[in-house]
Amino acid sequence: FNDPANNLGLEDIIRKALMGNLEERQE
Amino acid sequence: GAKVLACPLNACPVAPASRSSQEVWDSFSQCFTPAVREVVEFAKSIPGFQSLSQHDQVMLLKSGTFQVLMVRFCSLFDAKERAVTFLNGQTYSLASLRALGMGSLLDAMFDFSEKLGSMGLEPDEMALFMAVVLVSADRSGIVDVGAVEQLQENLIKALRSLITSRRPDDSTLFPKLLLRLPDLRTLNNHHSDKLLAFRIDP
Repeated sequence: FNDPANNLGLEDIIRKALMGNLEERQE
Repeated sequence: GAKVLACPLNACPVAPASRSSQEVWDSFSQCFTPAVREVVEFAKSIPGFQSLSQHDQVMLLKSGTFQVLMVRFCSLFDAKERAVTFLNGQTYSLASLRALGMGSLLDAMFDFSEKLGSMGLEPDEMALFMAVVLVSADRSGIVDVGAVEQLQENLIKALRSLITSRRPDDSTLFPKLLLRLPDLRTLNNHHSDKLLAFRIDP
């Protein structure tokens, strides 16, 4: 539990939101 | 035995004891996910943010998302009435939130909201302040510190220019605003501790 953002699932949501944008740009 | 997650973003802050901790967390996660996505969209709209590496974008967002949300939703905290309006539309008095186990974090959030609210920032000033908040987040894990510092410098200059040009007679507002950054850091740490405590021992 030394990285709150990972353990709260925040990093996953952030990555997906950023990656989604990259995928849209590739399309 | 009820499970309490009294965050203004939580549509169901008090869950019956019969619900598992994972169910309560999953339900809360569905409530805060759209807000986090909006912060990511906001970050992408900051000139220069998308020029940072994706790794550094993620690092800033990881440590800055709560702080941006705190600024964005500080109007939910009514310091005069001592009440908080949750996004589900329900208003909770300070006394009822204390009964739900909200203590010093709640006091610190009210204090922050009152100070920020008293500055009377315009929407564009608030947006620029949120951009400064995001790029002023914890630098741990940042690879290109120089690029983040340059972006921060540009944003702080833009914020100072906007605020001082609108209020040439008030030279105190801009430094007062920057003093809110350490407040937000402290709130962020306190908030993380509270959420992690729920995850470990609901």
